[in-house]
Amino acid sequence: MNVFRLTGDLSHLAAIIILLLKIWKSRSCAGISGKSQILFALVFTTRYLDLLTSFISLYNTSMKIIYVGCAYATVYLIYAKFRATYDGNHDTFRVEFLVVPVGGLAFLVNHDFSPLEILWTFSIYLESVAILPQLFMISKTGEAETITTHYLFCLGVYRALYLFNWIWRFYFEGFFDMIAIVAGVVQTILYCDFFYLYITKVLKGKKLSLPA
Amino acid sequence: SGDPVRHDEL
Repeated sequence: MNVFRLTGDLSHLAAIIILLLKIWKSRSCAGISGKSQILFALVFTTRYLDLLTSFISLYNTSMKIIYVGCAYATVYLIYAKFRATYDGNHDTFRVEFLVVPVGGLAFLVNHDFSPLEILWTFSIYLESVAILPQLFMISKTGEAETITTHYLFCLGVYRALYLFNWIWRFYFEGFFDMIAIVAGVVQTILYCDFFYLYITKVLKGKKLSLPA
Repeated sequence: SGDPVRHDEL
């Protein structure tokens, strides 16, 4: 455990909690892509099947359970409890265009052709693009609530911090995982445009709105 | 799938 890894995890946790609280407090999931949240629930489910096969630490187990639990709670709030506020008309990204190629790639490029390993690889690839329906929704409506941008910022920073964690692990532990690194770079790049808008607009007190 | 380092990451 290094400082990048820990702050990355905490940033990820903050993102998840911010989104849950935003929906819960406002009793509304307007502006949130339910599709992205379903993809994240799928990501955590397929990645953390190792909860059943290996124990690493109390920290590891608790965080995995919290991530999975919060992911399903978020999906429940969007599609059940606050369904009336869900903005389905703007959440029109075709997720099959992500899930199918990512599934195929996980079968072709993996460390070991075993069910758990393929599912882990699938989750890594899928996570890297799971935010696309959300970004697509924002580009369609042309704006995002400030609290939603805080969520996205924390979520993007998390994977960027993991990149530093992997650099650290490579230098000090001689460890690197090419699948995670390439997917993590792709994931971080997808946020760059958003990071720019966040820093130039939201941090200066302006609402994030895109030019028409 | 037995890489402990990888299972350690979230």
